[in-house]
Amino acid sequence: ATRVIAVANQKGGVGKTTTVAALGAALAARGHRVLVVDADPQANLTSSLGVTKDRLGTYDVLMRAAAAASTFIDVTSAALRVVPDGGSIHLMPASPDLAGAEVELATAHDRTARLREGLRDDVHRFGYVLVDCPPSLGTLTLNGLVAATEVLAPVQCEYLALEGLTQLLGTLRRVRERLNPGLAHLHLAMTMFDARTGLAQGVVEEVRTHFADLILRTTIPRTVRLAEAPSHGQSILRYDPAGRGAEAYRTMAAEIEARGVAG
Amino acid sequence: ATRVIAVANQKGGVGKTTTVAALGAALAARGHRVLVVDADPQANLTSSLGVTKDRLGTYDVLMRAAAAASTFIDVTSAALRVVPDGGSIHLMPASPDLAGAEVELATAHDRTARLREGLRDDVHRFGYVLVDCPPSLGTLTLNGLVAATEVLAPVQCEYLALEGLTQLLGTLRRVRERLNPGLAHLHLAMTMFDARTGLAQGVVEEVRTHFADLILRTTIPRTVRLAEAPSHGQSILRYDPAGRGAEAYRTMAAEIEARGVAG
Ligand SMILES: Nc1ncnc2c1ncn2[C@@H]1O[C@H](COP(=O)(O)OP(=O)(O)OP(=O)(O)O)[C@@H](O)[C@H]1O
Ligand SMILES: Nc1ncnc2c1ncn2[C@@H]1O[C@H](COP(=O)(O)OP(=O)(O)OP(=O)(O)O)[C@@H](O)[C@H]1O
Ligand SMILES: [Mg+2]
Ligand SMILES: [Mg+2]
Repeated sequence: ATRVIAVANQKGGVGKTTTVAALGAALAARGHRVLVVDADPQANLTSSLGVTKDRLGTYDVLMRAAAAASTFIDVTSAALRVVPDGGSIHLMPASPDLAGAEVELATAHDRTARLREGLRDDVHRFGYVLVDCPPSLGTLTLNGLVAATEVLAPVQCEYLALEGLTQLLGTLRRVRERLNPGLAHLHLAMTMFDARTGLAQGVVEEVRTHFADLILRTTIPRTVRLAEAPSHGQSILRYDPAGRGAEAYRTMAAEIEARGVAG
Repeated sequence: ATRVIAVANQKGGVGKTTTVAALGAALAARGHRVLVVDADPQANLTSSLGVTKDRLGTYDVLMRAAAAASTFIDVTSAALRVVPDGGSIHLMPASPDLAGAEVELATAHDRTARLREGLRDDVHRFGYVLVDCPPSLGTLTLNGLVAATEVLAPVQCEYLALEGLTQLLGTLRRVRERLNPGLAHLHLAMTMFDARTGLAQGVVEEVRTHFADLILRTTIPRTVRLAEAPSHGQSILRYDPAGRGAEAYRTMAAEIEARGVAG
């Protein structure tokens, strides 16, 4: 069955977009068919993979103005240098009008189920679907959480990001109770780990202690290559395949695959 | 006249909260009476200044359930080691129920003017009011922009933060046309500048070229001390007063003061 993973955290700048682009590419490199969905009006995922923000995409699917499959763009060549048999990565792009979706859907009774509905006919074509959510807990993020079978929350190795974790866990519990009982698993991914500072180590230990069964073993290091890749419209696996960032996300892909939905 | 500065940028993690805490403290150190308002449900500014998230605050003011002045907390001792004559800093704290404000105000005709109304009787008591906005362009950020006379947008020295600038400028133009003609000035503050990477230098040059009259001369360096200060409930001016972070924000305060509303 297709694993739909919402990559979400209301704390801003923790590595959600970077993780969707890099993990999506790494899963494709392992031979999976991957779909990444840009559900953020900033459209950072879309531009990170070299696609313009003026196409049919997530907004049109949420508004039921386009069939999901008509919005898919093949970004395999932006993601990978070498494509293994069977592997591919497609993008459902975002555009700035997505910023209006929250208000436009405010009175729709099924406002949080639009993405799940829109993907219904096509989701089986993919082994993995990753949804890049904006830094808030509003309608767009809720669409990602309702469409998902799992959640991956990037947690920056800094104090303020740690603080937000309790709020995020409370929201996920409410979503599971009221909107999506199928939301089975949560994975916490530590990001931007800077070994030179004691702060990062302290935060990781704090999360390991309190959320031992949720935290991934893979920690993503802070490396400037990851911040550079988006300006080239490439995933880290294409931009700097031998570097520490690509290596860490390949390890994360293997760990996510092994954890499986039964994780 | 009181200068009300909304610190806003829909891009997450660019240093909005850090800037409000540090710049607020630095303006108080120059002898000004400062009010900082936490308009983010994450309540990061509130905890960064050592205050718990269970008090009357911004949510109650927006819902007209409390008078603004009854929510103000004196945080001068968390912000500064040495308090100059006349200088002080108070906080209007946030709480998690602020996350509900967007939905609760959705049908109110004056939903974006609640903060401006709430501050009306007290704003004249302060020389500066700084509003920490969440990473979105929804109702809470709009409340900050409608209450404001100026906007300060922190811009992280990285590519994805640069991308979001055009969208932010478009939003500010619309707010000035439709909601707040008094929104006079925009200041762009470059943050998390890491001199070791060419990326940061490139982004600063790009912003300097395209927005020469908006960018502040002061650039904030990336320094781990700034990331540590929130866990101690202190501003950088108290936590590490002799460091590069405190120095940079003192320079920014002098520059903001000199620019004045006429800036
Ligand atoms: N491990 C890393 N090392 C260095 N830089 C990183 C790393 N991961 C992400 N970045 C950079 O940090 C910034 C924030 O990352 P990103 O935009 O992916 O976060 P986000 O959570 O998606 O942000 P938002 O909340 O705005 O959606 C970006 O400029 C990105 O390029
Ligand atoms: N100049 C700096 N050097 C190093 N770390 C910094 C600096 N400025 C901010 N930080 C750290 O970077 C992270 C993001 O900063 P901050 O939380 O202030 O951004 P924000 O824009 O308010 O985020 P959000 O969009 O979630 O509200 C925090 O952990 C903060 O402590
Ligand atoms: Mg993002
Ligand atoms: Mg903040």
